[in-house]
Amino acid sequence: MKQIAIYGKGGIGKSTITANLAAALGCEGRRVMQIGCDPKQDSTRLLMGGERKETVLDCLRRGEEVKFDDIVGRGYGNVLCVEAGGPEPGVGCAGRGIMATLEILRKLGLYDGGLDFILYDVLGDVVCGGFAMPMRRGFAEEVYIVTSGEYMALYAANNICRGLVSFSSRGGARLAGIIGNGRGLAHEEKTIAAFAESVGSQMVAFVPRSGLVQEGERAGQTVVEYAPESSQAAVYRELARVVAQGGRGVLPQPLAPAELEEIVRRGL
Amino acid sequence: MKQIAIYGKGGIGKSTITANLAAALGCEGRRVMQIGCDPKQDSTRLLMGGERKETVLDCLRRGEEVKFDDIVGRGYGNVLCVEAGGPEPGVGCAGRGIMATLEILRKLGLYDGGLDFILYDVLGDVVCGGFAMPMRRGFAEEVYIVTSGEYMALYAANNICRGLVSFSSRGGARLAGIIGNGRGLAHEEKTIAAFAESVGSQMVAFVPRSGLVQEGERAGQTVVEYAPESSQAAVYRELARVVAQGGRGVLPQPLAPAELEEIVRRGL
Ligand SMILES: Nc1ncnc2c1ncn2[C@@H]1O[C@H](COP(=O)(O)OP(=O)(O)O)[C@@H](O)[C@H]1O
Ligand SMILES: Nc1ncnc2c1ncn2[C@@H]1O[C@H](COP(=O)(O)OP(=O)(O)O)[C@@H](O)[C@H]1O
Ligand code: SF4
Ligand SMILES: [Mg+2]
Ligand SMILES: [Mg+2]
Repeated sequence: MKQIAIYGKGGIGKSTITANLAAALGCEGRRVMQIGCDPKQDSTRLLMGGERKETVLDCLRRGEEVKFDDIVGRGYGNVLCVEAGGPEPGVGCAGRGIMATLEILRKLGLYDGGLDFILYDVLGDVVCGGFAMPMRRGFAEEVYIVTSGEYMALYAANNICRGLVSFSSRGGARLAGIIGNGRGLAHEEKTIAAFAESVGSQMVAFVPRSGLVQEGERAGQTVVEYAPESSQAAVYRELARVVAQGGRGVLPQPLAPAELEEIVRRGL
Repeated sequence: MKQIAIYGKGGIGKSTITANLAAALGCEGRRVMQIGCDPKQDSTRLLMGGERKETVLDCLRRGEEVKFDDIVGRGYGNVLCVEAGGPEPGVGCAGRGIMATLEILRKLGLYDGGLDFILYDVLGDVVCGGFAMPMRRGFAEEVYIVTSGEYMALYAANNICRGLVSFSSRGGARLAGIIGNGRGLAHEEKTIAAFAESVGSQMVAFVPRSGLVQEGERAGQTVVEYAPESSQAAVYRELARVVAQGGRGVLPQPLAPAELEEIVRRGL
């Protein structure tokens, strides 16, 4: 069983990429679970069609024991779908839904085998509390960071690299690669690749900006389901092949602010 | 003394707006302090020219008593500048620099008078831990939320509204207004105004997208300093007038996901 975490700045395209990745792996017959670790709780929406299970936090709020069927949905490609949910803002740690979720999934035996892939889709604006848990020993072995060519997204990616370094000595996850998600900037692919190499990793895929994403969303579907013959779907399937092989994780070398600014400046 | 917090999604334009607001108030002879509450620790950069004081967290790491001159810089318009700083990602709460900063500033007597305005520039992707502190009783009385017309920014703005509701019963801050910061989307001003009204507030300013921001940045200056005769500088000065009057704070009514999606859909 391979555990993989996909991190990145909020809104950068993590859930779109993770759901398409899960769909592609599921369609190949792999047994996949996708765990949404973002208070936005919409990570698995594109796999679940219209159906919505309760988030783990919502379930816990009801005060009863949390059962498998309460929180685990079966989506497109037979992907198992779970959402951690988010606490009321200002009330406790924003990441505690994630902590609770990983605990409960452990108790329900989901880490004991029976799955080929567990994909964590994790908010990466702050790497702390529950948001740092998927990086820890016992959870994801490999982390992919989604970024665009924008300074803000690369800054967050660099911050996530710092988080990886903090957990590395305790058996935490390694950086398996950078996934570019295009925002239509000039020289974007080059900028992302330059960033990846500077931290000691590589850009394992560049996902172009595509209207098929929005079209699929309106139908409540991933691009892999909505437009399987498209080149966009092919990009996600190729990413699935890369991720399934995986295994070249490194300890990243985070950049100093000046180095990061230089990479962005060269891309402009 | 008026304490004001400016919240919003990371990268949305908080620091640009707050620094220009501080500069405008400072140029009118008001005594202003700007406190950067974002691990990015660059809130006051445009006011401080090239100079950089230590962040509060960096100072604490040295293990010695933190003195006023270690952490407080004097910037353009005589604005006092402080940066909370950020802890190593993955090591403890991402907001603890903010908690430490507010404690230390209290001990140094900065809340005892002598200032007309304290402006908190606060990361708003998660409203928890230190990031929620400026909303609490004893700190900001008024919150302004910076947003664009993008779903992700409005989602964060709505989340910040939820945080305000969590603290309201304990004497926390009220929502004084929504500040639009344009990203060049169609119908953006209308979308932001519609959001503001739906949560029971109003859009108090719309800051257009402007190349003068980048030009000023390259010179290490706010637009108010770099291009005082420009219409962009006039927008920031007008915002300063609105903020200086202030006082129409409300308890916001956060939107359900479907309501928020509808506002964005109508704007498209
Ligand atoms: N490759 C892409 N092309 C076009 N739009 C995209 C692409 N990837 C993501 N998006 C859009 O960006 C928005 C944010 O993506 P999402 O996956 O929800 O981000 P995150 O999970 O990182 O918050 C979505 O509304 C989606 O439609
Ligand atoms: N009105 C504007 N027009 C053009 N660029 C802007 C404007 N406001 C902000 N920016 C740019 O957006 C980037 C992010 O702004 P910043 O104030 O640092 O965001 P935040 O403090 O919310 O993270 C900055 O590089 C700045 O140049
Ligand atoms: S650890 Fe992180 S998520 Fe938890 S309260 Fe602190 S800032 Fe918020
Ligand atoms: Mg997501
Ligand atoms: Mg800022």
